[in-house]
Amino acid sequence: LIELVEVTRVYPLPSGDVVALDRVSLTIHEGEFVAIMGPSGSGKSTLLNQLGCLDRPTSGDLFIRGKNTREMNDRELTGLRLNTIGYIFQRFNLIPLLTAYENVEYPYLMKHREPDYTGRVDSLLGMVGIDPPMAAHKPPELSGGQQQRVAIARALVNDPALILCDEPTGNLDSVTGRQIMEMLAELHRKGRTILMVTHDAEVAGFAERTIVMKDGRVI
Amino acid sequence: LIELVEVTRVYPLPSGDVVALDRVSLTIHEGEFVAIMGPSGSGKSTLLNQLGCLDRPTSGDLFIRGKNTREMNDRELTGLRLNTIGYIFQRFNLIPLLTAYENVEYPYLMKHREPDYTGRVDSLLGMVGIDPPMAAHKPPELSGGQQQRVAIARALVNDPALILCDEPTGNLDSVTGRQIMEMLAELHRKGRTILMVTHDAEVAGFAERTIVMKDGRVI
Ligand SMILES: Nc1ncnc2c1ncn2[C@@H]1O[C@H](COP(=O)(O)OP(=O)(O)OP(=O)(O)O)[C@@H](O)[C@H]1O
Ligand SMILES: Nc1ncnc2c1ncn2[C@@H]1O[C@H](COP(=O)(O)OP(=O)(O)OP(=O)(O)O)[C@@H](O)[C@H]1O
Ligand SMILES: [Mg+2]
Ligand SMILES: [Mg+2]
Repeated sequence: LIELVEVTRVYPLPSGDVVALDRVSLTIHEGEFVAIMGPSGSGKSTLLNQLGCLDRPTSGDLFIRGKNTREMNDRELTGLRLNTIGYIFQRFNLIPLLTAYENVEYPYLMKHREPDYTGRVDSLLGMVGIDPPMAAHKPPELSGGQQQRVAIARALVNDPALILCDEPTGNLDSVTGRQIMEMLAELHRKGRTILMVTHDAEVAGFAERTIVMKDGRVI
Repeated sequence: LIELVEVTRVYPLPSGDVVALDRVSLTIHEGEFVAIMGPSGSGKSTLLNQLGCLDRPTSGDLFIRGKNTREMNDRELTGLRLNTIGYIFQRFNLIPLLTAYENVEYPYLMKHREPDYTGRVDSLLGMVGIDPPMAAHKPPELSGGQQQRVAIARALVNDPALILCDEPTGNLDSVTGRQIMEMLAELHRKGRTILMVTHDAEVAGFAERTIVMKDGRVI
């Protein structure tokens, strides 16, 4: 499904270049459930951003279903991101002025060009334990874990084939965290490809294999 | 040191009042190391904000060293927050336009009215594994765990007697997380009072006792 070939990502900063990814090569097959672990600052989020086409390499190539992303125009990439890929960001990236409901509905609106009359948004929010009264709140009015769960529902609203999660249970108690992992495991059983950054070995245990990073390299 | 008596905190929202804390009474003694656990949304962060005088109760009373906070004026409360209490927020709350170094120095500046010539800021950043080149970066240029570590250094810069941590290791790999916990344990050995929200039982193990919350009550 996804192939990285010698991908390097450098962040040029006044105080000196940061090599976040250092000639990383790896292949993710359709339907895999892969965990990504490694010390803080080792490049996990940067790797996920590359795999999810949110960011381009400084050098090296990224192939999606055999096609090199360098040959894709913005429309193609946007289509990929909207229809095929769901993101659960480490910092959630919810829109503070929209309610939880509106945050989850947003990608649906962008894809279907009309509000959700199917009840999908409500049902997804219910699955992550956010009831309708809570869904009317804005992110600043929600607890950390409630925000995280809204971010998870949003990532799934367009039923993406590829799901990218960056510390999906970081702010959740173990019971809620387990429920979320069961949900992801179920989606995996139904054929979705899941790439998950986590520092929790128990959470990594839900994956089929684990990629370990260190200083921008896969070890 | 701190005493809560029948503290209730209600968030009034258009969709209906949220009772985040429901008649909570508890006492924290000088030099204790207390963990606070409970499901997502159970009121842990709200409780921490009350204990740290960042927020006032809707009803009930809060006593610091025997004095009722209702009788404290803003100057007194500000003094408390600046000199006595250190906060590690769940969302870090770093200032995105300042470098990591400047973020940590900020409370020092506010307290001493002059820059840090003692090297304390550098040494604290070193203790949390942020070297000088990294300290020149701004929060958006740092990984999640690096931001968390900067937030920890900032909380400690004025050597507070009371340290409040809201999920201090949520974004850290287990090795770095352990280093942070050793640091907090050391501060506790030296007499600091530590109140720590965590959903990680292993992290809670560093504390002397655990308060468990559910639906805004201590159970
Ligand atoms: N600023 C706010 N305005 C309105 N409601 C709020 C606000 N902050 C929190 N709440 C609500 O109060 C309740 C308790 O929130 P709190 O943040 O204390 O929970 P928590 O235990 O820290 O959760 P988590 O483990 O998810 O961080 C939640 O239901 C939340 O939606
Ligand atoms: N936008 C950015 N600009 C500059 N440097 C960055 C940026 N984002 C990340 N970095 C740097 O790149 C390196 C890798 O960051 P990354 O966020 O991928 O690490 P991570 O493994 O996700 O860490 P964590 O576990 O702490 O979230 C870090 O040293 C970080 O400081
Ligand atoms: Mg990260
Ligand atoms: Mg919280």
